[in-house]
Amino acid sequence: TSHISVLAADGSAVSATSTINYPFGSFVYSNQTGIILNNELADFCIANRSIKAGEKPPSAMAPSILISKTGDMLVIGGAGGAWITSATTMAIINKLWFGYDLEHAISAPIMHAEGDKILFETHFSEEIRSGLLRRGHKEKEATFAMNVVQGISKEGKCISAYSDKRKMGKSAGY
Amino acid sequence: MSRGRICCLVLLTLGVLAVVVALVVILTRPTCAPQHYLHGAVAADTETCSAIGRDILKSGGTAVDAAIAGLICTSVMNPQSSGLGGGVTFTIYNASTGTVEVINARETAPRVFPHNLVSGCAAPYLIGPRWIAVPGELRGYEEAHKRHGRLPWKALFEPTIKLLSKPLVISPVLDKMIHHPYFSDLGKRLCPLICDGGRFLKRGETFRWPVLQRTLTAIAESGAAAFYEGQIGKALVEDIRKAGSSISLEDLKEYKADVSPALNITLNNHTTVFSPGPPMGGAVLMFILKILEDYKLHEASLANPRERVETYHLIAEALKFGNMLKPLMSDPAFSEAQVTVRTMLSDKITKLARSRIDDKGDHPLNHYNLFESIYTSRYKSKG
Repeated sequence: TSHISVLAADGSAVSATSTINYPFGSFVYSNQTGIILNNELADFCIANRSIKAGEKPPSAMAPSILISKTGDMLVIGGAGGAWITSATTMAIINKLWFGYDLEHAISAPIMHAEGDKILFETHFSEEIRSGLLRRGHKEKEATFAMNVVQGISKEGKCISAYSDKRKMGKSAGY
Repeated sequence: MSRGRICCLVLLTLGVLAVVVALVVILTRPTCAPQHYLHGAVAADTETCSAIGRDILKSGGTAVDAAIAGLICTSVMNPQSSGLGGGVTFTIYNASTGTVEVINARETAPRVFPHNLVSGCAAPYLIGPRWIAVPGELRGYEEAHKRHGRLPWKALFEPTIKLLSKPLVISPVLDKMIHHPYFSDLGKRLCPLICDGGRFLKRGETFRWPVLQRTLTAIAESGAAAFYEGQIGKALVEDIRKAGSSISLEDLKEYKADVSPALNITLNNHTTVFSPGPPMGGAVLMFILKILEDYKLHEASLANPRERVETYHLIAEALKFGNMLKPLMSDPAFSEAQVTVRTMLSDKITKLARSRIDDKGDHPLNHYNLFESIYTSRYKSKG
């Protein structure tokens, strides 16, 4: 999955998430067209019920735009399968409520819930992790996570853009 | 006073005025910290694609033009993540109308698929032709461009077509993916693209992708119809049917992107969050934020170790409640998901979630299943 955030000079914004699922989707490559095919039918597994022709599978993708009463804006979204929800939510919490700058809000290590268990990203605060475990939270080891968030914030007239270093991204502006 | 002195005085006054105006302009001109911008910006997952998006903005393109060009680029720079064989969802804020809409071009289930497909969900890797859904990516670009684009369709493809005229380098991220133990055996299927003989290419090595360049050129010239109704679609269906997929040309022809208003909630009576409704995850994200809104989290919530643990305990519990709702986010065209979303974002449900958050983090799984308890209580109330 890949996310792109855009803010134009007229104040219009786009938050878009695109996916072929997993790395390399279904791993089926069309030699004649050069296209790699998705494996999105696998996303029906989360709902565990029958599928109908033409139906779109459930997804964690949440390309979002936040607009404050003062006109400030946050254009944000993420990639990384089920981790998208946790990664995007925590980046929003960090920016909106904890007052982090955009880079810190996105790059701060996150935690993720799977059932009644919590998974901690590498470099997550040991102090908080052990505090949560003392409260009885059950931990599950994160095996393969690729949570990546891209965001743009506008405060007053200044625009800040950040592409997640987890995927070695870099933003551009003018 | 002589005419000369008056003239000097007027000139001096004008000079002083000019200096004052210049100072006012300079001092009141908005200044931003380094790495901040004044006009527009793009955050894609590679520097190359962010720059392509930014150049589209600078050349008069809209935010939608830039997003499409950036995503086309991403399909080449990070082909493991997205591409024409996938799907896309746009959330678009139009500053001139103040409206926010969602274009949902997520893939769909084809007319024919294995009847026992879901029984295969327990397999370690859900890959292979049986899991391919009908791609929606290009119909999504087409709809977004039709509604919000300014530059010609072709102009959005040109930077990436140019990129494909040169060798592409295996980036550290791509290298990590193709050599990851999870995927290394599976990756052999992609050998026509990223192998040298039978050996995977390594970081820094280069490959060419002329077939995709031809495909993108045809789509740039003829539009999305070349994919969904034309020669590209025919060739694609031929290839994937050979691989074992049951997707047909009719499936491609019937594909349509959905346009709808964005789901929204206002937090703390100050910030409105816009995000896509089901089958996307926007409602779950909003639900988590709505649970936490009442705790009035702020900078001081992280002031000391005790506060930090308490704050992250609340977040952890909210994430668990949100996680339980994900399976309910089904396609509203085939379910009652809109009703479910109205219920889950109601004050009653978020209040119920908060009432279940205490000091402990060791509650059993059913503690987080809010909907089960609502339906149970409805059932009980009916005797």
